[in-house]
Amino acid sequence: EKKDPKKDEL
Amino acid sequence: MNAFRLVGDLCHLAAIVLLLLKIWKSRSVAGLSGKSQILFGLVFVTRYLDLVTNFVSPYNTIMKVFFLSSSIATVYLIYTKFKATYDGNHDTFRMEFLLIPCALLAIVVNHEFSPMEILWTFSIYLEAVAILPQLFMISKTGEAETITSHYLFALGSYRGLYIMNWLYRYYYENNFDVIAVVAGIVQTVLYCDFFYLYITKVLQGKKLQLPA
Repeated sequence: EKKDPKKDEL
Repeated sequence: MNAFRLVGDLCHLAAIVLLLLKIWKSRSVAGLSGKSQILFGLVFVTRYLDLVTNFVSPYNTIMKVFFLSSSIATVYLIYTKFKATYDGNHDTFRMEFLLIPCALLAIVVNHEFSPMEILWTFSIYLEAVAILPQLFMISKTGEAETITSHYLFALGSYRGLYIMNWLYRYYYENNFDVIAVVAGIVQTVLYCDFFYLYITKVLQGKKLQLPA
């Protein structure tokens, strides 16, 4: 599923 | 991960290392706003609460741990170890003028009304304005040490590069987070005045002096 965009950014 | 975000993270890392180097080598926190560093510490604490619950990658975890520990260490250095060199008289920006609006906005404007999401949103809004006490202090003292201006340039560049990263992810990964993007643009715009001074002065070998 589409990874939640913000959760993989610092 | 794309080049914009990687270079952005490295700029962020460089900024924090530059700041620690400045403090350690000069044994002084002169010219630094302790309030901005407290706000940055708060940004990392409220943003990285999922450090242990949401594993993304070794890189992500290592960087989060470094950012958390270095920002807490910086606050410690300013308010205890090198307290004698802390220029409290010029670090007078009222933090509550930033904390309260960011908290209220995070409660009203967010993606999901849950504690984690509201804290993450709060950290995004707070990061956008956390540098204001430092910029305010420089405007009051009228100058900044060269290494402090390098620190600010790296710090301002990091979020500017993140904007490129969000453009890239929008077009190629169909990822888009309007809250992060709008706050990131505000954050980068706040540095514009400083970027102009940095490029026209510091890069010409002059000291960063604000027009009196």
